[in-house]
Amino acid sequence: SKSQFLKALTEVNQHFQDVFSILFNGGSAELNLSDESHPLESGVEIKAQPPGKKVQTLSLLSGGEKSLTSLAFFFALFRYKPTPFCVLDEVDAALDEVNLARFLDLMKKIKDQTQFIIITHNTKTMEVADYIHGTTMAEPNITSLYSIQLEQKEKKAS
Amino acid sequence: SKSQFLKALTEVNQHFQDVFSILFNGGSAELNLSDESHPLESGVEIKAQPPGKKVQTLSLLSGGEKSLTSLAFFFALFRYKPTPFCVLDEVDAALDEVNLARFLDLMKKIKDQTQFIIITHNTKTMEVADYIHGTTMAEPNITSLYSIQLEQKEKKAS
Amino acid sequence: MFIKKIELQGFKSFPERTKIIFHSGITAIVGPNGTGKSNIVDALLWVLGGQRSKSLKGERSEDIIFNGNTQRPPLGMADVILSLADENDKLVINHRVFRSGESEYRMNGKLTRLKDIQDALWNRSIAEKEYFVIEQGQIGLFLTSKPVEKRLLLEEAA
Amino acid sequence: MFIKKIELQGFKSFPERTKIIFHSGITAIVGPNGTGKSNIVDALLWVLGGQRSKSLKGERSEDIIFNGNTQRPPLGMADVILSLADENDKLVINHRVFRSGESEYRMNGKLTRLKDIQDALWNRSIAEKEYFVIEQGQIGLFLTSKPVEKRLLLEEAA
Ligand SMILES: Nc1ncnc2c1ncn2[C@@H]1O[C@H](COP(=O)(O)OP(=O)(O)OP(=O)(O)O)[C@@H](O)[C@H]1O
Ligand SMILES: Nc1ncnc2c1ncn2[C@@H]1O[C@H](COP(=O)(O)OP(=O)(O)OP(=O)(O)O)[C@@H](O)[C@H]1O
Ligand SMILES: [Mg+2]
Ligand SMILES: [Mg+2]
Repeated sequence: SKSQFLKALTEVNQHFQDVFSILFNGGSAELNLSDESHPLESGVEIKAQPPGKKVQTLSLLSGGEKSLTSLAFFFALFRYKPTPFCVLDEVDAALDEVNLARFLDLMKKIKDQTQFIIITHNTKTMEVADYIHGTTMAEPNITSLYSIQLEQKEKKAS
Repeated sequence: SKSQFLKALTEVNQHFQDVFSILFNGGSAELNLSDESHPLESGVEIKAQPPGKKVQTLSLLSGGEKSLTSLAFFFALFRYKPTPFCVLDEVDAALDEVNLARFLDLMKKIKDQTQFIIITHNTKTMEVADYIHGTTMAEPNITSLYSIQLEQKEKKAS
Repeated sequence: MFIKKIELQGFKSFPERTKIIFHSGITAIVGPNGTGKSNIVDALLWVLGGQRSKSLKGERSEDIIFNGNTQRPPLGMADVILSLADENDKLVINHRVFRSGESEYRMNGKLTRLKDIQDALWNRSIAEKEYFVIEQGQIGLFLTSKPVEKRLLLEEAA
Repeated sequence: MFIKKIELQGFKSFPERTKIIFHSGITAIVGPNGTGKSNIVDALLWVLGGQRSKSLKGERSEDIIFNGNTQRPPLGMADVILSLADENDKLVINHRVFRSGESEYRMNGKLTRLKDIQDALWNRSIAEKEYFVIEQGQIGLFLTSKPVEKRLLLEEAA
């Protein structure tokens, strides 16, 4: 319904501004209707301004800035309506160390309400995991899985 | 001209098979005309088979396998017609350690005939560089560059 | 309601019955390129209905069913079972497809239509897959996608 | 004929005249997200003619010219000078654009048409940009691009 959608837009917009400032350590961002006069069909546009930079076309953001802004959008959705589980495949590939650390912190904060399954090549990401599954292909085209024990957390992966 | 194109296709195809086997440590790959009956307008198709796997749709290859196969294609082009310089922006993002090492080896082998400029977040890639430029933004939207000295190579980066 | 396990048989690079146990919190899946990590994500997307998968990884039965390697023949069927649970409730979803293209869905053991599964998920606050799965490569493309894409996600939350 | 230096002024995140020296061999460019690494690649693509840039990073003069930050005003002109050299030969290419959209090309100091620059590059075995520049994000998309894209590259080599 129209009022339900507009309420969601308003609240997710607020969350988006908050999460963006956390992930970028500053700056501002917002969600808008592309076409205010047709709220029931209009698309939704993202505006993003990393700290100290100007609001400009999204296409001028860097690869890492785009990834981080997209992650801010998804985390904002989850603040409005949490998802029980979330599967992320190599979303950290473009992030530098500092941005990665902030993203991982945010993921840790909400892992009690959301189960995360994240595919990664990044050791920093592996370090925040509670469990790790490893894949190998001893025989071509056939995956074997193994569990990796996380000693420092004193928890045995399944 | 038609004969020039077909000669290039034949030779690059041979190089592509060779480079692919180097980067994948085995397997096979080839280039074909999509439409044999119209060699002057036909597109070119890539077939790739990592070692022990079957030839299947390119879309079934993994993210890293796709990157590596694409790099094999470009390196095959360069074997047929070297380029004096080559600029690569984060092409290593999806590669695991082993594939990255083979790609870096190949890049080192041809760096005498081709100047490489590679943007990367990966320390292994930085380790094969002869020179490193670093970027920072002390003031938002304004890039400052600095050179990083590579002591172990006893070479001063400009 | 979180993911307790995913069982795969005959699905992509999982010819033999493979059980993957998941826990609450953060699970990382790691391993070399092409060893099957994203295939696990594909299995989750496929068991929940398979359409609208953004990746180009193939939805035809020959892409879904294990198609052998240079030493082993293809199989005739792919089967994935997803077990979801929380303290009060349990939901087991199964999708099976044969080479003929014939496909079956089961919920808690009984043959069902996909629509009933989607209703059961909706009743448990599990949104459409686009909401909680970010596939490999998608995070970088999301920001510059059409505004209607963002609207759809907001509608899921609303 | 390799790249000796790139000088940027007023181009994207380089408001003040910045000289970047390059050497033969492998040069890595590193730094945090959004600090201007890909902008250097954009400068090279732009000085060589700017069209057919696959990235969505904007070709309009307001995207090309430094547009300020929250403390500094925009500038009125962007200027990039590319110096190429080998043992026998030297080629200096300049592209300049004003806010009005008016743009100028110079070769070795004299006003020229873009076409003359392209001819001069072709005579020195420097192919079209798609051949020797792989932009951020493109390596993963190349393999599944249309066959005509691969043909175009093969034609460059032929
Ligand atoms: N139908 C199928 N039958 C057999 N093997 C398949 C099938 N579909 C995919 N594969 C195998 O799965 C591999 C791709 O796996 P996947 O995409 O999960 O890799 P990945 O671990 O995510 O790698 P990356 O780190 O590069 O993203 C293919 O190389 C192929 O070996
Ligand atoms: N016309 C412009 N005027 C001012 N600043 C600009 C302009 N165009 C781009 N920028 C700046 O350049 C930044 C993007 O730089 P770039 O894409 O080179 O980053 P990067 O170092 O490649 O980062 P990543 O590692 O994330 O890929 C933008 O965030 C913006 O600050
Ligand atoms: Mg993958
Ligand atoms: Mg970049």
